[in-house]
Amino acid sequence: ILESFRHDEL
Amino acid sequence: MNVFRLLGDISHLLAIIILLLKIWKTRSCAGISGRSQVLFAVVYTARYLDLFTSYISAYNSIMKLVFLAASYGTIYLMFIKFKASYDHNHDTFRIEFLILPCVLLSLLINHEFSPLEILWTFSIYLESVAILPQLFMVSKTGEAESITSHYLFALGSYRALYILNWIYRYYAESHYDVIAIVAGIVQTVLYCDFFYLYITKGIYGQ
Repeated sequence: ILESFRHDEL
Repeated sequence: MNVFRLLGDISHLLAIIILLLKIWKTRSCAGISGRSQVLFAVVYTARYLDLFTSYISAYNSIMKLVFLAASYGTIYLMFIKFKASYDHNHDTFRIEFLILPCVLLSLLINHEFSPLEILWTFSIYLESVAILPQLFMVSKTGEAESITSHYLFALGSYRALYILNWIYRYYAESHYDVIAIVAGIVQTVLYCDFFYLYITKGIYGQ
């Protein structure tokens, strides 16, 4: 979950 | 992807395009802080290293590449192509006072003590204050060209819209990130004085 947030948002 | 996030990204993209167009069309970077632009390039470089490690979507990768390219393009225009117009006498904010605390803070307060995670954290902290040399320059010269004001307004709106995105994500996905939220609020607050001037001047005219 942490991962996706990190890389998804600009 | 929710509407706040999309509007935030569009606003961010718009800011970068406004700046590049302004410099290109007027063949001058007068009134623009090269120091803020260097800080933004550092921010994008530190954050988008994940282009090499994780793929999210075409949108995600393309936007990251555009931000990187535009940022380095702006630096090229300011420091090489239109160097003569760069107003370095008024661009005097000491950026080491921003970079060093951000380095320290990212080493102390992060989600995980790993290189990429620390770089991400550093970029979030640095982004929140990267506009200070530009705001300092505007306050020093006492004015900003209207196009520079539009740039600042779009750039400031982007993080404000991201805050709405985080509120939405908290309720819709029960997801939140304290580091991003606190830094995002700091970043938005720094623009408040400018927002106030932009809106009142915009409404009541020159």
